[in-house]
Amino acid sequence: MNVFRLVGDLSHLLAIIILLLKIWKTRSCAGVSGKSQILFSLVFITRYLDLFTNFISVYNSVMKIIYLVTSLGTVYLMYFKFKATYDSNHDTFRIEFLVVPVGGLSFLVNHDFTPLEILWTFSIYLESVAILPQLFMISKTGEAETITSHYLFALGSYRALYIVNWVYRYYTEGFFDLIAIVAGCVQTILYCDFFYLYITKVLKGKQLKLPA
Amino acid sequence: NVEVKVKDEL
Repeated sequence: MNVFRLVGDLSHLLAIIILLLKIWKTRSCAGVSGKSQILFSLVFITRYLDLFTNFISVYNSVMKIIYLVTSLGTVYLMYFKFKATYDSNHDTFRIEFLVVPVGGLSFLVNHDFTPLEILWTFSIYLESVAILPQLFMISKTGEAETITSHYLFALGSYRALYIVNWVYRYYTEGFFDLIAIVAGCVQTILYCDFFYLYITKVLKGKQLKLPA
Repeated sequence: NVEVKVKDEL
């Protein structure tokens, strides 16, 4: 474990908590893409199948459980409890256009052709594009609530910090996983224009409005 | 590269 990965994990946890609290406190999931939340749940389910078979550390197991419970809880809030506030008219990204190619790619490019490894690879590839429905929804509505932009900033920062962690681990342990690194770079690049808007607008107290 | 198979990252 290194500080970059720890801060990255905490940033990821913060993002998930921010979103959960936003939906719970305002009792509304306006402006939030349920499709992205479904994809994130799928990412955690396919990645953490080894939760009970492969113990790494208490921290690792506890975080996996928290991610699984909170992401599924968010999907539950969005599609059941506060379904009336779910903005399905703007959450129209076709996630099959993500899941199918990612599924195919995980069969073609992986470290080991075993079910667990292919599912892990699937989850890594899927996570890199899972935010697209959310970014697409914001581009359609043309704006995002400030709390949602904080959520996105924390979520985007997590994988950016993981990239720093991979550089650090490469130089200190000689460890690197090309699949995770490439997917992590793609994932972080997708946030770039949002990061620019967040830093130039939201941090100056303005509303996040995408150029129409 | 180091063939590290232990998935110790989240």
